Amino acid sequence: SLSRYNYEVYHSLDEIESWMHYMNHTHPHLISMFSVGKSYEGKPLHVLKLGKNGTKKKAIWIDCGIHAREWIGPAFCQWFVKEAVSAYNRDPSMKKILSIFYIYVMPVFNVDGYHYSWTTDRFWRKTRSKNRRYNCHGVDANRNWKVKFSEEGASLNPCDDTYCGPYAESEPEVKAVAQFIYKQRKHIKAYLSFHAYAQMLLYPYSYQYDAIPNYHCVESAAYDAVNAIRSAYGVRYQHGPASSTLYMSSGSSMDWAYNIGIPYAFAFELRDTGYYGFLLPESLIKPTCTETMLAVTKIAMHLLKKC
Amino acid sequence: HSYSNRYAGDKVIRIVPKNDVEAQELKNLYRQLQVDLWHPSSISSIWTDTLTDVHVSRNSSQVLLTYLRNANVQHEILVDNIQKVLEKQSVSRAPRNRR
Repeated sequence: SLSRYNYEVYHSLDEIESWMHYMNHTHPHLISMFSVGKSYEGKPLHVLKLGKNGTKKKAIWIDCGIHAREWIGPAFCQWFVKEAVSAYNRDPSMKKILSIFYIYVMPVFNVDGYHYSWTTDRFWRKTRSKNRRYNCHGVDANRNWKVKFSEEGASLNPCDDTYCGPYAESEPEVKAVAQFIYKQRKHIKAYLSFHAYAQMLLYPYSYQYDAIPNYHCVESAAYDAVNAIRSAYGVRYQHGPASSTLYMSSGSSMDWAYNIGIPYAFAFELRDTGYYGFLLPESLIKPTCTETMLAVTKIAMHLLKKC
Repeated sequence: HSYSNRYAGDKVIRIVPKNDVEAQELKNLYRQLQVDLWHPSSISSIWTDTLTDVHVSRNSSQVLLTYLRNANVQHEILVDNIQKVLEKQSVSRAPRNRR
């Protein structure tokens, strides 16, 4: 029963969609649900909009599950929504955040791939698009954005896991989200994307080693966020520019968001550092999500300060 | 069996190439064996000291492990049998289905 939804287990796409409808119906004053489009296989791309109603409010965008096999991402997005609405009347910080910001939460970005990872290939990463000219399915949805498309760190081979696609925004999922965020870019102050695994908090750029113009503000927000993560269970996250902290890549959503003017763009690589990797046990969902919640709240509070 | 037992005997192996020669030989071997690279996400990101986690099938794992031992390349088996880990996870899920 959805009233006793278990946030400490992994859920199938159907269960997550039912849960979204349920949260939309049971929290009308804080949550609304809409779709930004359809996936390659025709599945709806649902987004939950959190926050008190208001006009010309600033916003934060959160997406999970760009890569299908990274199941801890969607688990965190659901955890975030549950915590945010339950903390609204209990936690002054969350009340302030939801009063000042709309927070768009997309629990499963790559809906086709996620469903495929539940039914057929647990370690699928890409979307499920198919180009008649090639045998292999799918594009890496984090190499398909219009920023340095198909350059270093992306593959032009359709059978590779980091295949960037035939052209930028070729994937309907990427195109739909990009169009929505682009329309809202004046309101959106932070873009957060959740991945696994490496225990890192990354910010632009991925495609070059130059520092971003507002480096000091972004670095201080990231520093506070990883300290918040460590305060929970002592887990250490690295943080820094993605190109030097993780590896060079091009066409990522984080760089695209930053380049269209969103001042704070982060990519979280959640637990762990490889012991379980993509097979993070359900027993670790709660601690992972609890510490990550502190980091997101820290970043949101940072947005309220002048920097 | 979850996923029709397709991961029986598959392993996840962590390898850290000590020098450029090892890194290049690993890249070639990964391509040849068509491993599923978990970390980093692209073979082109593998250099000296790059921590690589690869998911290999049961058959390929024997070839890869033999090479690593003979070439004295530093490695660690992170998951010895992926199917068993998956079965364990799906056990926690099964009761929910029954409800």
